[in-house]
Amino acid sequence: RARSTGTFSYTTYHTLEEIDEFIDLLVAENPNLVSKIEIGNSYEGRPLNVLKFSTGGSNRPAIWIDTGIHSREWVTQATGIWFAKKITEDYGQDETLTAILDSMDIFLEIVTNPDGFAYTHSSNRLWRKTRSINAGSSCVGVDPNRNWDAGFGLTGASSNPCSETYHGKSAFSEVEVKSVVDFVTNHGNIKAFISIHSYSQLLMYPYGYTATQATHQAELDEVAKAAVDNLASLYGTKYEYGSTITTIYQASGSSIDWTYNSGIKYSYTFELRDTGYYGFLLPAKQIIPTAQETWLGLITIMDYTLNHPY
Amino acid sequence: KEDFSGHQVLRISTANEAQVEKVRELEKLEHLQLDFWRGPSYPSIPIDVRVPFPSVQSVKVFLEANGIKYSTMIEDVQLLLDEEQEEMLAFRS
Repeated sequence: RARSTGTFSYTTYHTLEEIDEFIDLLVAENPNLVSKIEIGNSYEGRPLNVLKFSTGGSNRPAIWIDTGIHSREWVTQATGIWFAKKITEDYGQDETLTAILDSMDIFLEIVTNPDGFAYTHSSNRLWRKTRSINAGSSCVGVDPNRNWDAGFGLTGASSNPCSETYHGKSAFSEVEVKSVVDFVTNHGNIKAFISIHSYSQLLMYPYGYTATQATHQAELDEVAKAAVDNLASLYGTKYEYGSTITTIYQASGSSIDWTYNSGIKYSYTFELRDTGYYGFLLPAKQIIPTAQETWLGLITIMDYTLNHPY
Repeated sequence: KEDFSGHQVLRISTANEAQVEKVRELEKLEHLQLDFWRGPSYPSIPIDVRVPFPSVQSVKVFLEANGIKYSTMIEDVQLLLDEEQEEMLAFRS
């Protein structure tokens, strides 16, 4: 077990317990920058931990990042770990990140669906959903990215509890989702919401449930282009970008559609590597390159958010 | 732990909307236990699906009968999972 985040291995996949230990180490090592917030408990009672990166102030404008709402997308949780360390290393060293943190807070939820993630380690590596029981069905779990109150239950989600895209009995029925919603709502000053998935190499913005263009479509598209250009500058990884419905498929009840409708203009979803060799089974040696390039896309969006207040 | 031996991930390339619709029909056949990693959407976007070993033959026959192109993205899912586990165990040791 790592005794510090300096000796922690970022080049392998980790269990939930190891990630929790990492979080506690990072907080202990950086008490003036990082704190841990528990925003609720999962269906099976696990804490929903969020890292807060803050240099002070009260209820500053903030950026939300979540990784791993779909539990089998292991590279996303691994990338979240790398981001957390990167933020602590770059603050005070990197001009852009320092400027962001001098004015804004960053919230990072590394394991958004801990029950599903634990289940991928113990029983079924390819589990995607939450682990809540569905009344009247032998099938377990809800797709936490079809459970948000944005076109809930429309085309682009399934009403079948056995489906991988089951939307759940009602919007926000999943405590993992409701906890984020309550946190975001109560905070009231979140200016960018970035949800990280894998795979397919895409950067998407609202909407997914409707073909209607977002009010800020042109601006969101411009920022997305800058982000994917910056991302590609490191290893040449090519991303496509656009609204969810035009870029991949119709998806109702997704997180960024709800955040956008709730007034968070800069709402984006990344789909990380790859484009069709490994899918959800991305080899661990690709964790760091994936995280490094994604960081460039992320910092572009965060920097834009800082410089274009609304 | 769930065993994925013999499970394949197929990449399906559809040429038109009619072929996309055919794949949607496949998606509805619950007994095949298909797991769409990337579901059917537009003809230009590939579809990736994990097919359990007992369904591999049926799915390939269905695709071929309908003139739908596919390739095998992952030959045996369990082999990749075994490699992943070995790496994690090696790290721990």
